[in-house]
This record gives sequence, structure tokens and C-alpha cells, in this order.
Amino acid sequence: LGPQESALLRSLGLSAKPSPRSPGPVPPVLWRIFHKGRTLPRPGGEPEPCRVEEFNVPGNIVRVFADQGRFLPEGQPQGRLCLRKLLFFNLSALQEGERLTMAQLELQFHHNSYHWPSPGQVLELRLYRASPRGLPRPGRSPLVERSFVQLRKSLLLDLSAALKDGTAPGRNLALVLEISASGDGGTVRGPCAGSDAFAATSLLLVTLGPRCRAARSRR
Amino acid sequence: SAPSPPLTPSPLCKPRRLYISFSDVGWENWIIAPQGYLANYCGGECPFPLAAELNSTNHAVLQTMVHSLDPQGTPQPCCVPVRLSPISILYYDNSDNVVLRHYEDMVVDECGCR
Repeated sequence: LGPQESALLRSLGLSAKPSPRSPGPVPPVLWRIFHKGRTLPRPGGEPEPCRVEEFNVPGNIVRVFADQGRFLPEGQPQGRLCLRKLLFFNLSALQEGERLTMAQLELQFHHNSYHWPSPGQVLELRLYRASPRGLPRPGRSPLVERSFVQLRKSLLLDLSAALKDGTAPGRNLALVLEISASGDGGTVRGPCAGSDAFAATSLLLVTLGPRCRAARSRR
Repeated sequence: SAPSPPLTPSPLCKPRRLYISFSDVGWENWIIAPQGYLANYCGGECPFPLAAELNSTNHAVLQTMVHSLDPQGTPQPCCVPVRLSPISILYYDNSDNVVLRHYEDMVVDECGCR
């Protein structure tokens, strides 16, 4: 299949034939989009190939990147900071000419973290841009700040606005996630769950490939 | 894999069945879904007089006319895809990320003489 295969792979936007070494499970959201694209006969005909209806954004490529970062030492006085983690995503699969149209970070927690935080506590989540070595850029305000009184199995954070300017193809993305607990009146009662509550993180990116961009500009 | 043409194949230009199975080309270990799909292809003649359903251009009508007068000098028009549709493919990329990608123009829905 030699030259024909490489020509076909190139037309599919692949530089070489993938040979997955440790393929992970397929995220349910991708199965959902895949099956929706095959079953829903749209009133006007086929699904539009350059739009992801699940998120209602332009795009023809949806990728899910697994986090390759590590837990970082809390550094702050015990009890206040529950968890500090470097989130590291290898985005080298993004190709020249692709335009980012949506970015969504998913934090997954274990069931046993549902007791976290304890009554009267509030969890504060902050996400910072970091250097690949995991150091938050000094003085940078957080990309995302959220507080919540109850953990859920999965937490989705929209990073589209934050990433659209900085994620050029072929780069990695490094973020530092901090989760701290504060009680009423600022005193923290009891330790917070920390890294054992944490299950996994993934980054979903929607991009518009060059061919779609050309088609859209023609239209 | 295209089944052998039926005993009395219609000679006219139209979509013919072609199923592409990714395992036939050894891609089943990185393409998650679909296992294959109905791509089809265009086959058949564009004879004079060009019938209306052959979805042809005025130029093709003229070309068939000239071909019928001068078969050696001017070929018949070609039977080509005139309407295609996209498919989505779910696959692992070279970094083991899971990717869902919409590809345009992957299925031949309609053929015509051009």
C-alpha cells in the first residue's frame, strides 16, 4: 500500500500511520458526537462537516488529550491547600493552519470524595498558566477561579476564551491546578481530601482544519 | 471490495456499490470507528443522446453529439461524482490521543456526465 497509503493518510491529515502503544478508553462525549453524526438525518440533509453541533461551534476535528502532569508539593501551610497539580498536555498533534474554536478541561473525581468538603467548608479552585516545569507564571491572574460546596464526579471548565490566543499548533500546554478549602470565617476545619480524591484530567479541543477554513471562506 | 457487477449491468453512468473495509487495508488497529463504510464510485457510459437523469452539463450534451459524429476524435464525457457527503472517523493519532474528525467528500451519492 506504500505510496498510496501515505497519500491517503496525508489527505486524512496524518503525517504517518498511527500505531497506538497504550490506547486509552474513548471518551463518551466523542462516542456521542460520532453516533449523532451518523444517525440524525438533519432536516436539511447531512450534518454540516465543518460544525460540531454538540457544542454548537465551528470545527471539524475534536481531540481529547490526556493529562501528563504530576502532583506538586502544596507549599502553603497545611490544611489550606488541598491539592496542587501540574496539568501538562502534549498538543503536538495540532497541525499548522488549524484554528482553535473550543477548549474544555474535564476534572474527574473519585466517588469517595463526595464527603469533600466537610460541612461549612467551601472549595476554591484556581487554574493558572504555567511553565512546562510547573511553575505558575509570577503575577499572572488565574485563568479560571471557581468555588463550590459540593464535589461532583466530573467538573467541566471552559478554557476557550483563555486559550484561543496562546495555543499555537505544535506546542504543549502547561497549567497549574490549585484546590484549597476555606471554612466560614476563614478557619479551615479538618484536612481536605487532596490528591486521593482526584481521578483524571483531560482536555477537549475543537479545531477548524485548513480545508474547512477554505470552504467556509469560499462560502 | 466491489461485488462483481450484476449479470446485466446497466451501462449508463450511475453510482456503483463500493464498501471500504479499514481492516482490508490494515488500519483496524488505529481506526476506532467505523470499521468500514459505503464509499461507492461512479461507473457507466454517457452515450448520445444524453438522458436527462444523467445529470449532465450542456457541454457534455454537445460532447456526446460530437463523439457520435467523430468517435475517434472526441471521447465521450466522463461519468464522475456530482454530489458527495462527509463521514466522521474516530481514531487514535500518533500520540495516542482520541480524535474525531469529519471528512468531507467521502461518500459518492450522485454521479453525472461531465
